[in-house]
Amino acid sequence: TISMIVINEEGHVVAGTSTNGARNKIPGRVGDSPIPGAGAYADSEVGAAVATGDGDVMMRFLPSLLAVEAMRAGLDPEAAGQQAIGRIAKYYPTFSGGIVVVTKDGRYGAACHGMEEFPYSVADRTVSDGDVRVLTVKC
Amino acid sequence: NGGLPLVATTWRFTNATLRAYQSLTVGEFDPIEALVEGCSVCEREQCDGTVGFGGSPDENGETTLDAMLMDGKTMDIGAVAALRDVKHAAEVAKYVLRNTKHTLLVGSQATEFAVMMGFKKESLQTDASRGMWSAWKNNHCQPNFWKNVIPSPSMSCGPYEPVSANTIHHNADSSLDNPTDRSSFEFGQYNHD
Repeated sequence: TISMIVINEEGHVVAGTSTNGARNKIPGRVGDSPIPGAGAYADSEVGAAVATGDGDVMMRFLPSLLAVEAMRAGLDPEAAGQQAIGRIAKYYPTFSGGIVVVTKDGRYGAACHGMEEFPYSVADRTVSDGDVRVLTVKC
Repeated sequence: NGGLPLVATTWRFTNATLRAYQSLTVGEFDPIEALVEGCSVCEREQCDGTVGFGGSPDENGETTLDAMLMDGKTMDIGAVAALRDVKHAAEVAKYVLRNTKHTLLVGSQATEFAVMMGFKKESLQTDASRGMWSAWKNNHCQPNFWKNVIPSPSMSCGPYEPVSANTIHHNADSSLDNPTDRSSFEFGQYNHD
């Protein structure tokens, strides 16, 4: 899955996903990626979050919505992501997944579970032209 | 802390991130167009085998695609799920967003919608996805996502039928099902939603 957040100069926030899902799935199965609030959620008043991982589990908790709402309540992006991922890990300690969270003004963070580390990519005004920064967060 | 405009993407999909960013800054696309441009790069490049055609075959060896676009200003959404035989899922989701009052179209009907919008119908199978499927089949269909069925899904391929509720209740073994254990599914960098 690629899950992506885009914010333009005017603060218009959008988010989305594209995926071919999980390997060996039962035909007809769909994961979290096309489900609003699960694979992605965006609100220009707050920011956005996008998730990736074991979609059967993640879609039960709407982690992207949870993270955006946590930011609305005052958490920074990393803490919001940790809270959303932590909610899932409490019930599914062996699940694997990650989340990227961005505020409407361009502050970002990530959180993950069940992997050693989770990489994510960022391009913004602070990176020189044609460059993308790859960051990793330890799970 | 970044500065606007900004694009952030899961995993190391830098070509997709850059394309979306340049669509915003150089192309002056609107954010939804930039998002579609970025995701479409991964669909073409088959990023890590987890996006686009020829990856993650299902139990029948078919690849299906899911995509969603959400506009955080209008709260409008366009999405497709289990899209069959069309390569450009993010683009099709854009047509759901722009040309319908719905949120999510699925399966073969989503394919019919895509064809109506001018997309080409073509198989999403590749030699690589056929190979992945054959390897899984030759490995007694392991791992899989069945439980409480016979024959035992931990040892055999289907077709399966459900075991009776009574048997599930009284048989502690019942396909060794621990509902919270996800460790056998091999989710990670090359297999994920």
